[in-house]
Amino acid sequence: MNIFRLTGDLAHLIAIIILLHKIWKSRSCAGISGKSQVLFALVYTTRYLDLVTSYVSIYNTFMKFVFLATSYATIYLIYVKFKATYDHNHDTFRIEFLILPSLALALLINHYFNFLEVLWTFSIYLESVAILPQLFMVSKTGEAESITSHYLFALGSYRALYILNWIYRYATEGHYDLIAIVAGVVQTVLYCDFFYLYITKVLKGKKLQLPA
Amino acid sequence: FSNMELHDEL
Repeated sequence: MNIFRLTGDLAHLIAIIILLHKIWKSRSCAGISGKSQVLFALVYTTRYLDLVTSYVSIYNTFMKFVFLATSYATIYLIYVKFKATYDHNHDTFRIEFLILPSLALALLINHYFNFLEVLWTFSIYLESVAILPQLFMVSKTGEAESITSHYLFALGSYRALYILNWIYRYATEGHYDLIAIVAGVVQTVLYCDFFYLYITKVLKGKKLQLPA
Repeated sequence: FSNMELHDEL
């Protein structure tokens, strides 16, 4: 464990809590893409199946349960509890175009071909594009509430910090995982235009307006 | 990538 991965996990946890808190407090999921949240739940479910087969540390196990529980709780709030506020018209990204290619790629490019490892690889590829429905929705509505942009900033920062963690681990342990690194770079690049808008606008108190 | 290497990252 290193400071980059620790702060990355913290940013990830903060993002999830910001979103859950926002939906719970405002009793509304307006502006939130339920599809991205479904993809995240799928990412954690397929990645954390190893909870039953291997033990890394109490921290690792605890965080996996937290990510699983919060992602399903978020889906419950969006699709059940506050489904009247779910914005169907703007949350229209075809997620099958993200799931199927990720699965196909995981079957082709993986570290070794067995059930858990292919699912882990699938979750890595899917996570790199899971935010697209949310970014697509923000671009369709042309704006995002500031709290949603804080959520996106924290979520984007988590994988950017993981890149620093991978550099650190390669430098100190000689350990690297090319699949996670390439997907992580793609994932972070997808946030770049958002990061630019966030830093130039939201931090100056303006609303996040995306060129529609 | 050794067969037994488990993924230790979240």
